[in-house]
Amino acid sequence: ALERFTKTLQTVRTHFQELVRLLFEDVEEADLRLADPDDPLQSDILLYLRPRGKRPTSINQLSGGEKTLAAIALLFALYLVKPSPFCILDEVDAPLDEANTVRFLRLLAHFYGKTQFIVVTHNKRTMEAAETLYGITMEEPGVSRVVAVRLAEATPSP
Amino acid sequence: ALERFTKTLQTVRTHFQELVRLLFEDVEEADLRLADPDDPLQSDILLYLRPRGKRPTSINQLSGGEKTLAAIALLFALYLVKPSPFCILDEVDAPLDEANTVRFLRLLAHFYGKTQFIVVTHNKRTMEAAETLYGITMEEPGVSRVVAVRLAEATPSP
Amino acid sequence: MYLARLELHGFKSFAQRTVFTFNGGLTALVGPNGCGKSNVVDAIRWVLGEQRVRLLRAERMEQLIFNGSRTRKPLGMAEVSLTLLNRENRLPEAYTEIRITRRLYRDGTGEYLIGDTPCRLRDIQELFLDTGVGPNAYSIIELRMVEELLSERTEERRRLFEEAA
Amino acid sequence: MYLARLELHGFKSFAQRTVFTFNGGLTALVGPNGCGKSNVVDAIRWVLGEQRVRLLRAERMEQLIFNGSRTRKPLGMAEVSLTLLNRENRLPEAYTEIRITRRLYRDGTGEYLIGDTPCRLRDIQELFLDTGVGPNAYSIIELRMVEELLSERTEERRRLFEEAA
Ligand SMILES: Nc1ncnc2c1ncn2[C@@H]1O[C@H](COP(=O)(O)OP(=O)(O)OP(=O)(O)O)[C@@H](O)[C@H]1O
Ligand SMILES: Nc1ncnc2c1ncn2[C@@H]1O[C@H](COP(=O)(O)OP(=O)(O)OP(=O)(O)O)[C@@H](O)[C@H]1O
Ligand SMILES: [Mg+2]
Ligand SMILES: [Mg+2]
Repeated sequence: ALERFTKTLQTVRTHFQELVRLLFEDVEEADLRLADPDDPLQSDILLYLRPRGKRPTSINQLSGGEKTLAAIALLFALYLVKPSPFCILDEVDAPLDEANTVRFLRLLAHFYGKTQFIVVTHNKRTMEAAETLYGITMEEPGVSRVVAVRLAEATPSP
Repeated sequence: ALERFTKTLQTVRTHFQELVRLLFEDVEEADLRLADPDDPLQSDILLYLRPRGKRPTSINQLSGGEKTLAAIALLFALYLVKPSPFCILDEVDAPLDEANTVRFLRLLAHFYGKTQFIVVTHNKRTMEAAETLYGITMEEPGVSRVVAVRLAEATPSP
Repeated sequence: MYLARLELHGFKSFAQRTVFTFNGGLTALVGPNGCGKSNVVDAIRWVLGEQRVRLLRAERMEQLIFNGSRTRKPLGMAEVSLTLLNRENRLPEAYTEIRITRRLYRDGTGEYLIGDTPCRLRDIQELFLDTGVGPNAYSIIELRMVEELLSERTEERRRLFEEAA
Repeated sequence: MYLARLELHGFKSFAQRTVFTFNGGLTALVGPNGCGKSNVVDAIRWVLGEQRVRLLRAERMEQLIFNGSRTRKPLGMAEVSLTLLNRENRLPEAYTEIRITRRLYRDGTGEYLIGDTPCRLRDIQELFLDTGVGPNAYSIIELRMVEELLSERTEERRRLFEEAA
């Protein structure tokens, strides 16, 4: 169990460092470390991230948008260790500004072919990037109905 | 203390019911009740809200956007009991769709003259509604600077 | 493997039978506040075996069944089916596609099905073992989790690492 | 009464002296992620006497002082001043405007000032008693509070009601 855990931590760490470079313009330090390296099976896992030119001492000092990108990088790093064929994202792009939304979509595009994404969003850029768009309405109050807004051509998917 | 608390609860309740009608298109029931009316000084305060045509049994079943509007109505109801001259809102409009953003701004406009608002936002509609817009940038990495984007004419304010 | 089809009937605000077909790329669900988008996400978590009512934004399981509206009576059952296409043979060879179904009745009883055959939750969990498919956290991500994931309470982070190991 | 001016120097990412002038209507703060908008909100909470470091998104008080960048050294002090105009005479008549200042030094010591006169936090709190001004919750609202306000843990809701009473 110990061996597997340490190996997983190393792999997640490498992926995390890679993904952070995709999501942040320029990053000075990105790391995942054990709070107590002598006891890996119980120790807390600490995240370090220093965006361009900044010196935050802990992940708490990052802004709302920066925290969201860091969490996305971590979740995708975990994902790469044991990839699930699909990934569902519910309004994770809400705190992101224009530039970071584009980086987020670039990250998703990095996984096309390997992973299927279903994204709930209010963000126009994310809607534009989607192949298929389903609109959900409640014209009859209290009852959800689906309206297909734009469907990808009926080409067989990957 | 008991007398004051009960009176406050009644006033907040009336305001809450009024504000919910401004924020939701059509509401069947909106209420604030004591979980244990026999012990007002210790009892929990429960919120009830039933949007148009729906039958949620508890506030938990509301959607992200609906919860945000309910919380805004409650905070403003508290506000009306002991109005503070200013109110600062940090990205509370993020979960709102177009129609609810307009209702939210209408609510703020309802308080103009009485209250000053400072709003942090990424939402274009909210930016359009503001008299003064301050842009904050980090051209020098790690250092915040202010750029005045649009200033209300230098008319004396209320 | 990917999600090919999702059918909801009587689950939360989906009073009528509703079908989504998905292709393998990026699909977006859009619509006004409160129209039912997150209910679709809850339906996928639930059909994959989620037992924690909290994570389904309810207090009791029967709140997952359509509870009526101004013009309709509450329903007696919630049913969700999910069809997965088995492209890269992550699932046993025999299947080209698999359809799992979960039902819940007002009296609290429920059932699971693989295809048309009733089964137990354990059978579904075994089917998906080591494929990465399940109600677990890192394949279904909500904004609220972002705050939890980075907070000081690191048990949540620890749990995710152990799930991936 | 309204906030007329806010001056920050050495507070979080505001390494240089920065001044905001506000009029009484709706002012919006805009800018990319991480540029310093929420730091302005923290500055207002702090100058009004907020002592809970958690609510200022830091772990220790000295993390409020500019802690350096690629091109600048960390500063030794953080200072925020807030000028309030006393329109409807909510404050004692004598003042047409009031300026409060808070400072924090790297060694952990700090000071408060009303105008140019050093004072204690209690003096500022007494000045604003019953005006509704203070670091308390319902006049400074963040998205994260929305979830807390409606959650089952109702102590938060209870606290807000007691503050308003
Ligand atoms: N058992 C049920 N029966 C009927 N309606 C229900 C049931 N459970 C939840 N709902 C309704 O579903 C609605 C919430 O839908 P959902 O959370 O999916 O919205 P959403 O589209 O995600 O909105 P947002 O953009 O605000 O996040 C609520 O208004 C709630 O009343
Ligand atoms: N003491 C400090 N010294 C220098 N920089 C700091 C200090 N404390 C915080 N910061 C920096 O301030 C930035 C966060 O700013 P803030 O939270 O105000 O962003 P924001 O404009 O609100 O962004 P978002 O739109 O993502 O919410 C972080 O990148 C952090 O590194
Ligand atoms: Mg939702
Ligand atoms: Mg912010």
